[in-house]
Amino acid sequence: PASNLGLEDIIRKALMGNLEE
Amino acid sequence: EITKEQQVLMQAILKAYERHQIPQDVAKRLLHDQYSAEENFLLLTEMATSQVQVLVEFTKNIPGFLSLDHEDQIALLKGSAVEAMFLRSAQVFNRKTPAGHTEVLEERIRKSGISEEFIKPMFNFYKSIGELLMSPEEQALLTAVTILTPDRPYVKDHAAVERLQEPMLEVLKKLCTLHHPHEPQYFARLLGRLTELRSLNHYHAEIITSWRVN
Repeated sequence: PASNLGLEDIIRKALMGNLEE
Repeated sequence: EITKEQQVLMQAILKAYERHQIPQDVAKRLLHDQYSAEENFLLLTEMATSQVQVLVEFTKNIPGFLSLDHEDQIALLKGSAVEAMFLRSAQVFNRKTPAGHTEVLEERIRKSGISEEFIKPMFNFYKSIGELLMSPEEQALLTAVTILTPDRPYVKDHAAVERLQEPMLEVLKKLCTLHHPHEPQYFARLLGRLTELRSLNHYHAEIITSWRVN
Protein backbone atom coordinates (compact mmCIF):
# COMPACT_ATOMS: atom_id res chain seq x y z
CA PRO A 1 0.00 0.00 0.00
CA ALA A 2 1.07 3.58 -0.71
CA SER A 3 0.96 4.55 2.95
CA ASN A 4 3.50 1.86 3.79
CA LEU A 5 5.74 3.02 0.97
CA GLY A 6 5.58 6.52 2.42
CA LEU A 7 6.61 5.19 5.80
CA GLU A 8 9.44 3.16 4.29
CA ASP A 9 10.73 6.20 2.39
CA ILE A 10 10.86 8.26 5.54
CA ILE A 11 12.63 5.44 7.38
CA ARG A 12 15.20 4.88 4.63
CA LYS A 13 15.99 8.59 4.39
CA ALA A 14 16.23 8.99 8.16
CA LEU A 15 18.48 5.92 8.44
CA MET A 16 20.88 7.34 5.88
CA GLY A 17 20.81 10.93 7.05
CA ASN A 18 21.74 12.50 10.31
CA LEU A 19 19.25 14.87 11.92
CA GLU A 20 21.81 16.03 14.41
CA GLU A 21 24.09 17.51 11.81
CA GLU B 1 20.92 -6.13 41.32
CA ILE B 2 21.62 -4.38 38.04
CA THR B 3 25.09 -5.20 36.71
CA LYS B 4 27.48 -2.57 35.43
CA GLU B 5 26.96 -3.79 31.88
CA GLN B 6 23.20 -3.51 32.24
CA GLN B 7 23.58 -0.05 33.71
CA VAL B 8 25.55 1.06 30.65
CA LEU B 9 22.92 -0.38 28.29
CA MET B 10 20.08 1.25 30.18
CA GLN B 11 21.78 4.64 30.29
CA ALA B 12 22.56 4.54 26.56
CA ILE B 13 18.92 3.83 25.73
CA LEU B 14 17.59 6.42 28.15
CA LYS B 15 19.98 9.07 26.85
CA ALA B 16 18.97 8.39 23.25
CA TYR B 17 15.29 8.42 24.19
CA GLU B 18 15.48 11.74 25.97
CA ARG B 19 17.62 13.35 23.30
CA HIS B 20 15.26 12.46 20.47
CA GLN B 21 11.92 14.15 21.01
CA ILE B 22 9.50 15.86 18.66
CA PRO B 23 10.84 19.38 17.95
CA GLN B 24 9.18 22.01 20.14
CA ASP B 25 8.11 24.18 17.21
CA VAL B 26 6.23 21.29 15.62
CA ALA B 27 4.61 20.33 18.92
CA LYS B 28 3.61 23.93 19.67
CA ARG B 29 1.70 24.23 16.44
CA LEU B 30 -0.65 21.54 17.68
CA LEU B 31 -1.97 23.96 20.26
CA HIS B 32 -2.97 26.76 17.89
CA ASP B 33 -6.71 26.64 18.02
CA GLN B 34 -7.72 27.99 14.61
CA TYR B 35 -7.61 25.42 11.86
CA SER B 36 -9.66 23.99 9.06
CA ALA B 37 -10.24 20.26 8.66
CA GLU B 38 -7.63 20.21 5.90
CA GLU B 39 -5.04 22.08 7.96
CA ASN B 40 -5.68 19.69 10.82
CA PHE B 41 -5.11 16.70 8.61
CA LEU B 42 -1.90 18.16 7.18
CA LEU B 43 -0.54 19.04 10.59
CA LEU B 44 -1.25 15.58 11.98
CA THR B 45 0.46 14.09 8.93
CA GLU B 46 3.47 16.34 9.47
CA MET B 47 3.55 15.34 13.14
CA ALA B 48 3.54 11.69 12.17
CA THR B 49 6.44 12.22 9.76
CA SER B 50 8.38 14.08 12.42
CA GLN B 51 7.66 11.27 14.91
CA VAL B 52 9.03 8.67 12.50
CA GLN B 53 12.23 10.69 12.01
CA VAL B 54 12.66 11.04 15.75
CA LEU B 55 11.99 7.32 16.17
CA VAL B 56 14.66 6.41 13.63
CA GLU B 57 17.22 8.67 15.32
CA PHE B 58 16.44 7.06 18.67
CA THR B 59 16.68 3.57 17.19
CA LYS B 60 20.05 4.27 15.56
CA ASN B 61 21.38 4.91 19.04
CA ILE B 62 20.13 1.63 20.53
CA PRO B 63 23.34 -0.33 21.13
CA GLY B 64 23.80 -2.94 18.42
CA PHE B 65 20.97 -1.83 16.14
CA LEU B 66 23.21 -0.54 13.35
CA SER B 67 25.11 -3.83 13.33
CA LEU B 68 21.95 -5.61 12.11
CA ASP B 69 21.42 -6.32 8.43
CA HIS B 70 20.33 -3.06 6.74
CA GLU B 71 17.10 -4.46 5.31
CA ASP B 72 16.29 -6.00 8.69
CA GLN B 73 16.75 -2.56 10.25
CA ILE B 74 14.13 -1.20 7.87
CA ALA B 75 11.78 -4.14 8.45
CA LEU B 76 12.02 -3.65 12.22
CA LEU B 77 11.35 0.07 12.00
CA LYS B 78 8.53 -0.37 9.54
CA GLY B 79 6.91 -3.08 11.62
CA SER B 80 7.17 -1.18 14.90
CA ALA B 81 6.80 2.50 13.91
CA VAL B 82 3.09 2.67 14.64
CA GLU B 83 3.47 0.91 17.99
CA ALA B 84 6.42 3.04 19.05
CA MET B 85 4.50 6.17 18.06
CA PHE B 86 1.48 5.13 20.10
CA LEU B 87 3.77 4.57 23.07
CA ARG B 88 5.35 7.99 22.69
CA SER B 89 1.98 9.69 22.18
CA ALA B 90 0.65 7.99 25.31
CA GLN B 91 3.49 9.50 27.30
CA VAL B 92 2.93 12.94 25.81
CA PHE B 93 -0.76 12.62 26.54
CA ASN B 94 -0.26 11.61 30.14
CA ARG B 95 2.33 14.24 30.90
CA LYS B 96 1.14 17.11 33.07
CA THR B 97 0.36 19.81 30.55
CA PRO B 98 -0.85 23.38 31.07
CA ALA B 99 -4.60 23.62 31.56
CA GLY B 100 -6.56 23.05 28.38
CA HIS B 101 -3.73 21.58 26.29
CA THR B 102 -4.93 17.99 26.59
CA GLU B 103 -8.40 19.07 25.51
CA VAL B 104 -7.08 20.89 22.43
CA LEU B 105 -5.05 17.82 21.51
CA GLU B 106 -7.97 15.49 22.07
CA GLU B 107 -10.21 17.74 19.98
CA ARG B 108 -7.72 17.66 17.13
CA ILE B 109 -7.58 13.89 17.13
CA ARG B 110 -11.35 13.66 17.25
CA LYS B 111 -11.60 16.04 14.28
CA SER B 112 -9.02 14.18 12.24
CA GLY B 113 -11.57 12.10 10.41
CA ILE B 114 -10.81 8.96 12.39
CA SER B 115 -14.02 7.24 13.36
CA GLU B 116 -14.98 6.98 17.02
CA GLU B 117 -14.66 3.20 17.11
CA PHE B 118 -10.91 3.60 16.47
CA ILE B 119 -10.41 6.57 18.75
CA LYS B 120 -11.84 4.76 21.77
CA PRO B 121 -9.23 1.97 21.95
CA MET B 122 -6.52 4.56 21.37
CA PHE B 123 -7.58 6.72 24.32
CA ASN B 124 -8.09 3.58 26.40
CA PHE B 125 -4.51 2.64 25.64
CA TYR B 126 -3.25 6.10 26.60
CA LYS B 127 -5.11 5.75 29.89
CA SER B 128 -3.77 2.28 30.60
CA ILE B 129 -0.21 3.50 29.97
CA GLY B 130 -0.81 6.46 32.27
CA GLU B 131 -1.95 4.16 35.07
CA LEU B 132 1.37 2.31 35.02
CA LEU B 133 3.27 5.43 36.11
CA MET B 134 6.40 4.25 34.30
CA SER B 135 9.80 5.74 35.06
CA PRO B 136 11.71 7.33 32.14
CA GLU B 137 14.04 4.28 32.09
CA GLU B 138 11.08 1.92 31.82
CA GLN B 139 9.52 3.98 29.02
CA ALA B 140 12.75 4.07 27.03
CA LEU B 141 13.40 0.35 27.48
CA LEU B 142 9.83 -0.63 26.64
CA THR B 143 10.09 1.36 23.41
CA ALA B 144 13.40 -0.31 22.55
CA VAL B 145 11.89 -3.74 23.27
CA THR B 146 8.95 -2.89 20.99
CA ILE B 147 11.24 -1.89 18.14
CA LEU B 148 13.46 -4.93 18.53
CA THR B 149 10.66 -7.45 18.17
CA PRO B 150 12.02 -10.29 16.01
CA ASP B 151 8.74 -11.51 14.51
CA ARG B 152 7.97 -8.47 12.34
CA PRO B 153 7.22 -9.08 8.68
CA TYR B 154 10.27 -9.41 6.38
CA VAL B 155 12.82 -9.75 9.19
CA LYS B 156 15.35 -12.35 8.02
CA ASP B 157 17.76 -12.82 10.91
CA HIS B 158 15.41 -13.37 13.86
CA ALA B 159 18.21 -14.69 16.08
CA ALA B 160 20.28 -11.52 15.69
CA VAL B 161 17.31 -9.36 16.73
CA GLU B 162 16.55 -11.65 19.65
CA ARG B 163 20.14 -11.33 20.85
CA LEU B 164 19.62 -7.56 21.09
CA GLN B 165 16.13 -7.69 22.59
CA GLU B 166 16.84 -10.29 25.28
CA PRO B 167 19.26 -8.21 27.43
CA MET B 168 16.83 -5.28 27.27
CA LEU B 169 13.99 -7.43 28.54
CA GLU B 170 16.25 -8.62 31.36
CA VAL B 171 17.12 -5.09 32.47
CA LEU B 172 13.49 -4.05 32.20
CA LYS B 173 12.44 -6.98 34.37
CA LYS B 174 15.05 -6.12 37.01
CA LEU B 175 14.03 -2.46 36.95
CA CYS B 176 10.39 -3.38 37.48
CA THR B 177 11.29 -5.48 40.51
CA LEU B 178 13.43 -2.67 41.94
CA HIS B 179 10.98 0.16 41.22
CA HIS B 180 7.81 -1.71 42.15
CA PRO B 181 8.73 -4.16 44.92
CA HIS B 182 5.13 -4.42 46.09
CA GLU B 183 3.71 -5.12 42.63
CA PRO B 184 5.06 -8.52 41.55
CA GLN B 185 2.84 -8.39 38.45
CA TYR B 186 4.22 -5.08 37.20
CA PHE B 187 6.54 -6.55 34.56
CA ALA B 188 3.74 -8.79 33.29
CA ARG B 189 1.49 -5.74 33.06
CA LEU B 190 4.08 -3.94 30.94
CA LEU B 191 4.27 -6.91 28.59
CA GLY B 192 0.48 -6.91 28.46
CA ARG B 193 0.64 -3.38 27.04
CA LEU B 194 2.74 -4.74 24.18
CA THR B 195 -0.13 -7.05 23.27
CA GLU B 196 -2.49 -4.08 23.40
CA LEU B 197 -0.10 -2.21 21.10
CA ARG B 198 -0.30 -5.04 18.57
CA SER B 199 -4.05 -4.63 18.40
CA LEU B 200 -3.67 -0.88 17.94
CA ASN B 201 -1.24 -1.52 15.11
CA HIS B 202 -3.88 -3.69 13.50
CA TYR B 203 -6.52 -0.98 14.07
CA HIS B 204 -4.19 1.58 12.54
CA ALA B 205 -4.07 -0.30 9.26
CA GLU B 206 -7.86 -0.11 9.18
CA ILE B 207 -7.81 3.61 10.04
CA ILE B 208 -5.61 4.27 7.02
CA THR B 209 -8.07 2.41 4.84
CA SER B 210 -11.06 4.32 6.23
CA TRP B 211 -9.21 7.63 5.77
CA ARG B 212 -8.63 6.85 2.13
CA VAL B 213 -12.31 6.10 1.67
CA ASN B 214 -13.17 9.47 3.24
